[in-house]
Amino acid sequence: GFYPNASAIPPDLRRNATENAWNAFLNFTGCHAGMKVDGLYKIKQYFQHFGYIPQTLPGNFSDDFDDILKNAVEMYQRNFKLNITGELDELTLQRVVIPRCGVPDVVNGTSTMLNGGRRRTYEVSFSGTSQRFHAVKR
Amino acid sequence: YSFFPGEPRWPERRRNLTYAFEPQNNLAEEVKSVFSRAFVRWAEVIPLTFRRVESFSTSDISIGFYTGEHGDREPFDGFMGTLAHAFSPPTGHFHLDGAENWIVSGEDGDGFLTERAAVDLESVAVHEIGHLLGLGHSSVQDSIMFPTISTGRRKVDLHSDDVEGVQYLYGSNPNFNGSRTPTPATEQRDTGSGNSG
Repeated sequence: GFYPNASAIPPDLRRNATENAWNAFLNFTGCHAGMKVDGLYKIKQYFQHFGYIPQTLPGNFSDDFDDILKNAVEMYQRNFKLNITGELDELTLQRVVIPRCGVPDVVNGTSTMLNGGRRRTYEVSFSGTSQRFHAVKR
Repeated sequence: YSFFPGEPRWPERRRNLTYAFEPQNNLAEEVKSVFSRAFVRWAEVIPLTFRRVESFSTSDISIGFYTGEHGDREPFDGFMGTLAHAFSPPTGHFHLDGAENWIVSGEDGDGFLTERAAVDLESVAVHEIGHLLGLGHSSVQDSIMFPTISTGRRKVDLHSDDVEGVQYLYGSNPNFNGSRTPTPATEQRDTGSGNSG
């Protein structure tokens, strides 16, 4: 639905944010490598959808917190500048459940978020008189 | 900022782009005007123009609201979750999840809407147009190209990170004097090591 402003949304149509399907992931708070938790396969599917787990892997994941998930969590934490714990800690999951764009963050195993989508090096020099910065793309 | 692999962009001969809306959506003029405002934000900083046309099948950029599976094998997931997606140049497909509550007024005052179960349409539109132009996601939280947007949040002003990224692809709009950029980059990038992640 389209609404001119928030107050125009009919009360009976107001659905609170807890209806976000991803909010169920908050139940995984504290999960870490070595654990097995019912439904953990769903968060692996989430990470695969956004590129953190390769598309080449079949989507019938187990509920094990294995190295695949640990690597995905670490890459996610790196991209979103969270503490890299490799665990599904509270701050990480609070970020995971926020609505987002459907375009993957990781393409073919390369993060597009941390300068990974491009490869550039610079030849840097400073002009003594003007103090202007020069950079040459290589 | 980042780019899609291979740094795809609209070619030199296609810098005056057209956009059209899915006819079956029957969008009100007020909704269409939200996208017009979003295109202007990017056009202010790069030498590209965006013109609305009626022909959905021949426009450079096609905009539509859909639910569930809608033909690109990237089904939407209903209320919240994934809000929209767009394709890299020169595909021009821009799809939004029709299951969301979209706020179209563009009014907020302090950057935050009161409704926690609604999404500001212009904020999402500005982000997805960034993808249409060739930008990937950014790890700079205040940038338009950061992947997440909280419900009730309105974020429509290009960050210097967004401006630098899109101007790398297309150069600067001759009329752009830099004053449009509302927020400075807060981090240093390009330290020379190239790839990361």
